[in-house]
Amino acid sequence: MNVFRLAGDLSHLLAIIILLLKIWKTRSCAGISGRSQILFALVYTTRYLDLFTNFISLYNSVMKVFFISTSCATIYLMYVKFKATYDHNHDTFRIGFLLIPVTILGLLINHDFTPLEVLWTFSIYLESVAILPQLFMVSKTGDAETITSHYLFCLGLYRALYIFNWIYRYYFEGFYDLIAIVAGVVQTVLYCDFFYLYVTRVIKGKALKLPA
Amino acid sequence: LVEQKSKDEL
Repeated sequence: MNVFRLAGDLSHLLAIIILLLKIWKTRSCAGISGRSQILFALVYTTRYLDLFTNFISLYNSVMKVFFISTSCATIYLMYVKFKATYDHNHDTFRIGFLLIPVTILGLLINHDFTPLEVLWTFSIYLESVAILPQLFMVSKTGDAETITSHYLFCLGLYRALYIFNWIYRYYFEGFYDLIAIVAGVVQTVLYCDFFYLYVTRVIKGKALKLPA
Repeated sequence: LVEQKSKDEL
């Protein structure tokens, strides 16, 4: 464990807490893409299947349980409890266009052609594009609530910090995992225009408005 | 350098 990975995990944790608070406090999931949340739930359930078979540390297990449970809770809140506030009209990104290529890629490029490994690889590739429906929805609605932009910022920051973690591990532990690194870079790059808008607008107290 | 799997990462 190093400071970059810990900061990344905490940023990820914070993002999920912000999202749950936003939905719970405002009793609304307006502006949130349910499709992205479905993809995230898929990411965590396919990646953390080794939760019961491969104990790494208490921290690791607790975080896995947290991510799986909160992603499912978010879907419950969006599609059941606050279903009336879910914005169907703007959450229209075809997730089949993501799942099919990611599945094919997971079957073709992986470390080991075993079920657990292919599912882990699928999860890594899927996570890198899972935010697209959300970013697409923000671009369609033209703006996002400030709390939603904080959620997106923390979520994007988490994998950006993981990149520093991988650089650190490469130089100090002689460790690298190209699949995780390439997917992590793609994932972070997808946030770049959002990061720019967040820093130039939200930080200055303005609302996140996308150029029409 | 051995390419390993980041299974200790979340």
